[in-house]
Amino acid sequence: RASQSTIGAFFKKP
Amino acid sequence: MLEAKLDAASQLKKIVEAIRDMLGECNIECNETGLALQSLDKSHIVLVSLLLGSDGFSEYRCDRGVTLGLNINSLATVLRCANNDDILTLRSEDRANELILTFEDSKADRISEFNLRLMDIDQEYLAIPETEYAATVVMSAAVLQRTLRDLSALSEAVTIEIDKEGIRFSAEGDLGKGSTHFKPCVDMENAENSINITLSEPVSLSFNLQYFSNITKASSLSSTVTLQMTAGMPAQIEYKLPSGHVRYYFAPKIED
Repeated sequence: RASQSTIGAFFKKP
Repeated sequence: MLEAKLDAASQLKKIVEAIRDMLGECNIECNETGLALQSLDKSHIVLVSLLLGSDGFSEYRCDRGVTLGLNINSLATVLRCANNDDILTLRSEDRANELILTFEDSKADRISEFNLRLMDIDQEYLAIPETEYAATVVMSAAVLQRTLRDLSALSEAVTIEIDKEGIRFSAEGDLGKGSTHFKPCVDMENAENSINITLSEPVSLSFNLQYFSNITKASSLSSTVTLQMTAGMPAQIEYKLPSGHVRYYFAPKIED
């Protein structure tokens, strides 16, 4: 099963 | 202060229509180079990045940085009062709490003015990493929109596979499955119908079709779209503007 990832898992706060 | 003029209100109307379904309230940062916006959608699945360079305006002046905290739907509501070919001017004084929009017809015998209240928005900014994507596809924006719309009848998710043979979109649901495959091609007569693929390695990723459909509302901004993917990373989907771009960073579905 695939689950939806979020952008925060890849891009961090500077 | 900010003063920015567009020869046709339709330019801004289309941009706002392309982002309004995803964004609620967000800051537009203005400085001497132009207007920029970076904002996550409410579910944090898509990051929208908009750049409108000062060269894209017929007149542009912004001596000091100005932040416009806006409700994008309110902006869309006001922009609906402008005719597509009206001359549009955006104005805001330093530290003002309003954005003034004026719409003039080309003969300048009608001038409408709207004041939009600005808000203080405490917004998170994310660092977008500089990435060499494994696959880059440039294709017709309308064809991408149509392909995804067709597959959304089958499933809520689409799988995109890119290899040297082409780009394949597929979906599977209760009623069955479907796919569309495009081979790389050059259309000399209609350049926007060409499909150009640059690849360092094959990629396959799955995405939610509802969000993808919202992204492709930007199709009216550009005849082509650039889709960039790397395994296990958000895709970058870009619609170029005469001076700038609308980019979407789209988080994939990940196998558990």
